[in-house]
Amino acid sequence: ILGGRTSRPGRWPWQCSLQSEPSGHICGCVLIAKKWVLTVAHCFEGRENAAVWKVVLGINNLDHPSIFMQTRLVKTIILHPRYNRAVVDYDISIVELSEDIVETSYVRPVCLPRSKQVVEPDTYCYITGWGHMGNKMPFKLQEGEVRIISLEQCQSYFDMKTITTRMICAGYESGTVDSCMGDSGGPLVCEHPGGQWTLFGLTSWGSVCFSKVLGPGVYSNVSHFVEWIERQIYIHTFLLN
Amino acid sequence: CIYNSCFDACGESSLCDSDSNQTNCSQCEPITLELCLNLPYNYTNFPNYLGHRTQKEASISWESSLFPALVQTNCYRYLMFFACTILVPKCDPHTNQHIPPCRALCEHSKERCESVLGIVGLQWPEDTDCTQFPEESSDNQTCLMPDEDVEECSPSHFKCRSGRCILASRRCDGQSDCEDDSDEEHCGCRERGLWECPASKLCIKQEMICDGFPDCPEKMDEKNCSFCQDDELECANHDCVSRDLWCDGGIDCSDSSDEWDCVTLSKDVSSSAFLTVHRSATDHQVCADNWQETLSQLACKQMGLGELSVTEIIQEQRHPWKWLTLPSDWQHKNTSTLHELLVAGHPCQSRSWISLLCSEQDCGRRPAARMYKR
Repeated sequence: ILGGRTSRPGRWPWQCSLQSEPSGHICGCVLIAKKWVLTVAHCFEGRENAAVWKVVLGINNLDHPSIFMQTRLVKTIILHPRYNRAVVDYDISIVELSEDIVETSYVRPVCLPRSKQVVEPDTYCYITGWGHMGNKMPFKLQEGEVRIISLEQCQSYFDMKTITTRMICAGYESGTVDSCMGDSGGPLVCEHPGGQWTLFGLTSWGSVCFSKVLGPGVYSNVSHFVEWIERQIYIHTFLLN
Repeated sequence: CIYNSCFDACGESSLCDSDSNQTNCSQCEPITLELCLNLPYNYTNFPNYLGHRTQKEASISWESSLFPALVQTNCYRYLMFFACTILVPKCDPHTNQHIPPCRALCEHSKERCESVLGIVGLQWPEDTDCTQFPEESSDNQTCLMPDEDVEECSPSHFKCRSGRCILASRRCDGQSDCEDDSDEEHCGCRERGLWECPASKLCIKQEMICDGFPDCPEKMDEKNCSFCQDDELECANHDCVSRDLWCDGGIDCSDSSDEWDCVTLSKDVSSSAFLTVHRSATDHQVCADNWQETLSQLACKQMGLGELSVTEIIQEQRHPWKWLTLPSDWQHKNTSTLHELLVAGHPCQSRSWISLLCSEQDCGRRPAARMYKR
């Protein structure tokens, strides 16, 4: 996260780290149910074998595992069948964990939006992750407040790429607060009155975030995929297993 | 002269012994270079004036990229015509000889467009020395000059109202490329090679029609995609599957959609949420005979809801129109869904029906921040 700040442990209990040896942390991910996390499809490019991955939850400092940390192996990776690597469209995947997580203060699922539920432009939401900070990779989870930007306005920043309805944009023209390499798959969450947080986006792509070419970040639009997500979880829970 | 046919074309003379005569001997062939398909002639022969030996070589040459890019600058109205006369020179079918562009066409092109190339640090193609081309003749047969009606833009270009040629891919891309914005006019789906969703202006790709993923409002792109028999139902991917197999516990649609949404809760007038199973495409209520609490939990989980709150057994004298019952030996069956345990055609002895209240799983809550006295 560029321009963010270090998060307090437990503040984002749905944030998880998708890890693979020998690199360790590769991408962010988001807990949505006891056995299911979401991330983006591009995290698995060239590494679609579930056996090489693990998901770490309840962690704040990647360098100092805590007693609240839970680790699960990956049982199944479900990539969106329309994921297009060339244009980074339909950039979403579902990960089935090897076993249920134990829900604690530090490990809790986030809410999914309703299908086609929109988050209005100019709403302020949060992004989190262990991605690049512009000058270094952090050990501690970072958080940043970003503003939702309309697709039309977002398109004007990316004249070589098409912003589709499967994407939402958030951030600032100046790029002061933005997601960056290593944040992919992590959450863009917005708070509802009553203190409930809903997952509206998954960090997907943007400009080269620590260059001088700035602009907002582009996130996979979770509400576009809710029906697909629910179907896949149902199929893999009740019909295939 | 490399090929026998060429030898024939030249006649049985010794002209074909030297390299230069081999060149002169090549036969006319149809033009296939996309950039030049709108010329007032259809045949060419090689090598061309740029030294390319075949059309394939011409198509991947630097010049075949340069001229289309240059034509967008609107430097000369007949630049593309000139470019084609040297890339795919006109072939005279009687003599199998080139008909070159006229010197004036070459000079006008160079005069107006060379300076544009200079701005970006590029040079005019070396092989286009205009003195090699003849002066315009009176009968207009020894060299080529463009007619008034010659197409200025190649088929891979869009012609702006102003006359400028822009790449066809830039038409209707949401950005104005013609100075008069004409590339962004009449941008209907059909003009862009897309399909227009009925009752909306949304354009989608042809391959998105009937692919099992709704893209248009009201799912119009996924309608009328299959023609199932009366005793069949349409799967989400448009396969046809027998009604009887719907929600029977086995996957019959290749996308498993016959087993989706089989268990629901339906409200009745008394606002009880009766457990309902959508067997064979018809809603059935569930008889309370042999019911156990674990089944209530399974039903709630199957509906994507969290924990079970309340199971109610509601006795009604009035039978529902359709119902399903649990066989007495259901616990011996190894199944993962509730609906595959239930059977039809058995009496409901208790005349009682299952009503459930499931709670949604809690989500999106952060632990309260710790308080520190200051």
